[in-house]
Amino acid sequence: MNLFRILGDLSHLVSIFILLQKMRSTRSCAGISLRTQILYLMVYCTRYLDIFWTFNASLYNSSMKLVFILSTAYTIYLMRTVYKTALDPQIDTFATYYLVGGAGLLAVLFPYKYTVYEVLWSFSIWLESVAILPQLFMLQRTGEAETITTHYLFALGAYRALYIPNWLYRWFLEGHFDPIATVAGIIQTLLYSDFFYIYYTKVLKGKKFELP
Amino acid sequence: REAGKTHDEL
Repeated sequence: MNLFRILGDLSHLVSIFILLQKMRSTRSCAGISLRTQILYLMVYCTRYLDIFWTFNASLYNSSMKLVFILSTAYTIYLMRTVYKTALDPQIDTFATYYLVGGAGLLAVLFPYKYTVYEVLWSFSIWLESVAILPQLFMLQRTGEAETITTHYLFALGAYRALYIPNWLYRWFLEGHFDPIATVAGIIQTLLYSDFFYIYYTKVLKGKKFELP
Repeated sequence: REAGKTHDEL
């Protein structure tokens, strides 16, 4: 465990609470992609399968895994019930099947080991790297976003960005290297680069998030 | 590398 990883995990946790807070304060899920949320639930359910047999290995990991699965399921539940009037299937249209299919293909081609758990783990890593695309696509179509939504996206993007120095740290100091997670994590962070730029140049200077 | 035992990150 190192500082980068702790900060990354906290950032991930904070992003989920910002999202729930956004829905509660605006009484709406407008601007949030249901497709991205469903992809994240798939990511957590396929990666955290080991919660059933490694519960005693690390209380920190196990509790975080439970929180990620349950809070994302709760977010989806709220979006499909309480706040469903704000859902806009006309805008949230990214072809999600390609993402799932592509992640599935990479998982079958490059797992660490051919076991159900390892292939699903690899699938979850690749799927996570692109799960934000429906959300970013939606943002591009609407051309603007509520400030609280941009804070959510920033915290979610910062989480994987913070994992990169964590991987470097582990590589140099612990001799630990996980090529699948590292390559996918770099791709995931790169997908956010446009968003990070606009967040930095507009939102942090008190302006509204608007695409040029 | 022992797969399945090294996934200690979230």
